[in-house]
Amino acid sequence: FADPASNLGLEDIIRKALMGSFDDKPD
Amino acid sequence: RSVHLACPMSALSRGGPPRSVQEVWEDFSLSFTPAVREVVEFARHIPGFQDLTQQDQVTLLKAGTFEVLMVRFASLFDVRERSLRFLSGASYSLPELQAMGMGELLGSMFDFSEKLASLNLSQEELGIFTALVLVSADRSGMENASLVEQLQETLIRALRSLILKNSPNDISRFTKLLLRLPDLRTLNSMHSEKLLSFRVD
Repeated sequence: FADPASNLGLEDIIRKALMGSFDDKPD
Repeated sequence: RSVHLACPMSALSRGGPPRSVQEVWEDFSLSFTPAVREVVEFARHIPGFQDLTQQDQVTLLKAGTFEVLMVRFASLFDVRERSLRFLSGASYSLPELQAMGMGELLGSMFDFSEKLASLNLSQEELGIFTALVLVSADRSGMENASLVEQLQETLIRALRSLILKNSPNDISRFTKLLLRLPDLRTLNSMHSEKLLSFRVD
């Protein structure tokens, strides 16, 4: 799994989502 | 070289122009990241999940995201028509999907979807079952396995109680549902292998 647009792997996406750090910027 | 990504989250459209690997991945990421975030949001709402260590939360989500999405998207598999509806709205027949190289995995996904659908789960039952898919103390690398196990047991009791209340005359329904858990593990392994071969290709 990886997000090629942002160079984030699954673990990074999960960690960011858990910390709520997606909330302060648009996708 | 043009490629197809036979995943229900892919933005694949019928008759579109051939696309490069990069284009396919970029399309895919538009649905992939929000889907993972939804799984994380779901997990955060499981009572007790946020009491687990953060590392265990990450480990469970990393190991279980595919399985949660498989349960969530099971209804996209039209067992009767043997077709799969993508989130983009396009529908593909089994032979079309097999031509994209998704034979064995896809067949197993249809089998799983058929078995799950046959249980006619209510939304509440499906919600607790999905939580149980995620909270599995036997995932490798748990920091505090006993805490995860306690939460898992609480979810099992809640699911059992709900199913017995809803179907008091069908005591096998709970057992049949629990048997879907190893099916999901198998699908997860097959999917990982497929993803790896896609990347290697």
